[in-house]
Amino acid sequence: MAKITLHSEWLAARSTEVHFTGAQLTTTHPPSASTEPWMEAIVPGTVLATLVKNKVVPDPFYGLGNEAILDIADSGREYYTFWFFTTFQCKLSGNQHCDLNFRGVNYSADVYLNGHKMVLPKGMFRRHSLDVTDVVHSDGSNLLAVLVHPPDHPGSIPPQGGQGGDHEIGKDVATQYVQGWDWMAPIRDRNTGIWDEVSISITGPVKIIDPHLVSSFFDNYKRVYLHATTELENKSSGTAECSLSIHVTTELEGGIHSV
Amino acid sequence: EQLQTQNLSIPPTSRVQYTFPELFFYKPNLWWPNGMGKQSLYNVIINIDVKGYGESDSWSHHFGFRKIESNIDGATGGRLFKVNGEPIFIRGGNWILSDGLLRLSKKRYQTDIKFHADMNFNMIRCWAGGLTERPEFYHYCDYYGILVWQEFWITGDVDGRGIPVSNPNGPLDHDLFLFCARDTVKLLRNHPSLALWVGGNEQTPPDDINKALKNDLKLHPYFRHAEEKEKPVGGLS
Repeated sequence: MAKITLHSEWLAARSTEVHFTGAQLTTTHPPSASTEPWMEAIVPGTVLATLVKNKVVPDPFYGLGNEAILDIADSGREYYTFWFFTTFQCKLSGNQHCDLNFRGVNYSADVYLNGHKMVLPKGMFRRHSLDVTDVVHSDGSNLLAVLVHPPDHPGSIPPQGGQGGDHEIGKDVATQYVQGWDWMAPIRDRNTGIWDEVSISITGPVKIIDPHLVSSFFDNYKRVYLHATTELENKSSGTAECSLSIHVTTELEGGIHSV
Repeated sequence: EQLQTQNLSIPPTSRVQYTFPELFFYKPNLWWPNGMGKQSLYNVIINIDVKGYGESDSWSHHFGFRKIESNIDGATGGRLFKVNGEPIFIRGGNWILSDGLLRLSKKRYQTDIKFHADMNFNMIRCWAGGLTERPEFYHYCDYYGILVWQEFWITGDVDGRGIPVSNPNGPLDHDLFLFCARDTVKLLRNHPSLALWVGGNEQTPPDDINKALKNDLKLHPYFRHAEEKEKPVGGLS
């Protein structure tokens, strides 16, 4: 399977400062780095990582920089609701299928690809895989815009700080240290963002999903079995006659492989 | 070492679960934690060809043959770990995450984790208030032999303790919590360094979540059965 990670050429802008819809951004009005309020973005990363990179806010880890950054409790969730935008190429032939994969988004998002809207449901620790076969352009550029929403319960930080602030973040399925702890100042955007890998994967009609490998041992580890199970998805409209193979190779010294 | 091919038909627009007949290995190189032996890794490749199309998809993962057991030791009340039947003295470090703005990179993970191995550690405990770590984190733990104690997203301070008591029933959406937990397990479960899933930090998850996690994560009955049942030694000297 060809997997292409989308980890460069991203732009970002605060949602309250963008006056186009996701459909317009990904069809008639694509942004560019040179037009306000758009800026170069770090993906994977958080909203704050992008703002620090562009020196819009001081680095929170130096001096009292964190005190100069508006906390989401005071600014409201819209202030840290950001658009992320990029473009990519994707040539599909015949019976090929294309998935757009997000390995981690905090906390939920609306995805627009070439004018089509799809939703990434809530939850920081879940993967998303969107079948975009019918939406991608095989010839030319594909325009992708992602509107990322912060956690539902970002909470606020009591004057005395404390472990986990007012604990509101615990109502969501998200990382909790972001409200501050005895060893850590609060993270102002609660780690909102496309925080893990974004990729597109191209497969034929049948896709391998989440194989599981388990080993069992007998005779004092002399006799060993490898058990492998996997999900398979046939996306085509016809029965797929397949041959499924598993290879196990080990690297001998010096890069020589034995199969 | 091993190559096996199976033929199968998959109905249109459907999803099926397929399990290979198990592959036999005689005295494979075992994976050991840092300081106990080599971290032998095999490359497992699964691919699928479709008649009339060719190779449709391929997947690969580094895999280590190892058996990790742990239980509460009656004598000390502590958790005793064994790897490949050998008890191991755990020298571990706490881990929150690599960067507070989640600027996570392979290079940073490699540096952080090699540092732990160079300090002669053999375990990293991923604290529940941080992240379930990423495949790149686990890849370097596989490579340097650092066992991983991975907690889910429940902490004493935020879930049911503290003054006033906070979120006594954990997150609002238990189904979402379990969906995320199951998806995370699927993402990480093939890494040899993954030693222990833990419900939370200084706190047991709400009962329904805890029961579901224990149920989902228990050893599959097949393996429990297989361990007890002595397999016929097919012509093996």
